[in-house]
Amino acid sequence: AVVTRSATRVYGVGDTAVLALDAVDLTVPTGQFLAVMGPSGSGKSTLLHCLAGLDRLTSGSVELGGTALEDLGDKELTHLRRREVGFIFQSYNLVPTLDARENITLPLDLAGRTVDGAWFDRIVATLGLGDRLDHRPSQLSGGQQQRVAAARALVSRPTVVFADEPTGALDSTSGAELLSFLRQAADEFGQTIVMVTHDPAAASYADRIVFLADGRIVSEMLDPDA
Amino acid sequence: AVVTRSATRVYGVGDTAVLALDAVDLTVPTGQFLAVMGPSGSGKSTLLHCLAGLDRLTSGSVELGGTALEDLGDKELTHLRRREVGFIFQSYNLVPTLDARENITLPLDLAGRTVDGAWFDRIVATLGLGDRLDHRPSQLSGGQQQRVAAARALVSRPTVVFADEPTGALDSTSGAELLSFLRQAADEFGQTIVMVTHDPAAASYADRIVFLADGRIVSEMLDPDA
Ligand SMILES: Nc1ncnc2c1ncn2[C@@H]1O[C@H](COP(=O)(O)OP(=O)(O)OP(=O)(O)O)[C@@H](O)[C@H]1O
Ligand SMILES: Nc1ncnc2c1ncn2[C@@H]1O[C@H](COP(=O)(O)OP(=O)(O)OP(=O)(O)O)[C@@H](O)[C@H]1O
Ligand SMILES: [Mg+2]
Ligand SMILES: [Mg+2]
Repeated sequence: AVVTRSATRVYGVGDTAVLALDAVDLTVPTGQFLAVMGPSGSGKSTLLHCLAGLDRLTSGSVELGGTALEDLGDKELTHLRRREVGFIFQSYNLVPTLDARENITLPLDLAGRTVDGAWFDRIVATLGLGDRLDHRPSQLSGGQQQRVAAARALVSRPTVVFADEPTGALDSTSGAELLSFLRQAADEFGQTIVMVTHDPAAASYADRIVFLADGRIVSEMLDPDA
Repeated sequence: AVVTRSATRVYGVGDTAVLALDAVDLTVPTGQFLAVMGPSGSGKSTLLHCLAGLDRLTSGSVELGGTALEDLGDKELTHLRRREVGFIFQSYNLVPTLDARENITLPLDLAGRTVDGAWFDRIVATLGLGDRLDHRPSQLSGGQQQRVAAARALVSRPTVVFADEPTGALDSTSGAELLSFLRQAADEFGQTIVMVTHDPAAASYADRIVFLADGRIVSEMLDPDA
């Protein structure tokens, strides 16, 4: 499960200070597919980064699988993330000097773990990347880069997958492929999925939707597709 | 008007060679709002970059306002673009060391032109950037960065505005604000708008939609909202 209590995140000081998260309480049970929606600037990416341990809260607590992130040093936090977390960034964050295949397996290579070949092939086929594995990010379209970022997060079959607008640059067909894959990750493998999206059609794949505004959860919906 | 004849663009050589545009013919009359749709990897960004003179065709011709881009050297092409073209990039391409205000006025500053203060304020208000002008790109959310990129393309009131997925990171409200602004740019100021989008709701603001697949125009639709 992913649990946060009274999560507050203030950016900067003085004139440019921004209260991006304002005492957010949220529990995502194991195996749930949660969608996070809200206007641009409402704190969605900040919430996702803090839940994944990629950013530290100003105050409040985060627990991933029962481990309190505040108790971990940077090195332990990195190891926990590499073992348990997959993250699809809003801006992809691919390594420009590696080709698509190397970008996808990078987290496993860094952790010294082997790649499950059949699983790698299945992800690449589902995301339509088969004939682009030798390309570097600059040789890929925007949507292809996004799909490489998604493949990277999914290939290690992490306990929790955080996805920040994963279908933003995808057409409806490739978007549906990725969303079905996330749905299956929750249903078949019990992975917890936390996905930020602006697209109600994407959110309808989730079990539950929380709505953010000005750094707070203002409403919630269960079974959006019921 | 924007006219291209037999536009072909091949990337790379050998194993990674890709035929991104395959003899595309397209005429966009002055003051038309054209949407370009198609699957991820179908050549939309490549077409937009070649029409705007940001990338050179492998063969074929492009005319902007009657000027053949092939006849221009790099310097003349840059001057033409600065005078006539606004471009909203799919990956925003903001300058990280400048704040939002400086990023928005950069094309005018580089061209030695003055900024129309009232017009600048109107664009900033429409795109909801008023309280973020002192922030640098790293201090902005994804959607806010996209809106700064949009403001930059619109502040010089160019003859042609090219927009690559301009609402990809925006919620429906800020997306509608930007699309209405582009619609008005065509209706009131006679600017030509060429917008790539995956979102049919965004495309419905346009006068005409062309559909790309594998580097070719495969179909077209007039008055999508009729
Ligand atoms: N520098 C490059 N070298 C090799 N291939 C490239 C290069 N840039 C783009 N491509 C390929 O050209 C094709 C068209 O790319 P383009 O970026 O125009 O697609 P797109 O329609 O904008 O896609 P998306 O909707 O994902 O942004 C893609 O298949 C891509 O892999
Ligand atoms: N480094 C920073 N310094 C100051 N303010 C920041 C910083 N990063 C983000 N912000 C601000 O915090 C707020 C929340 O940002 P966040 O990226 O979480 O929003 P978001 O909901 O993901 O938006 P979007 O849908 O546009 O991606 C925004 O108003 C933004 O301007
Ligand atoms: Mg965001
Ligand atoms: Mg593109």
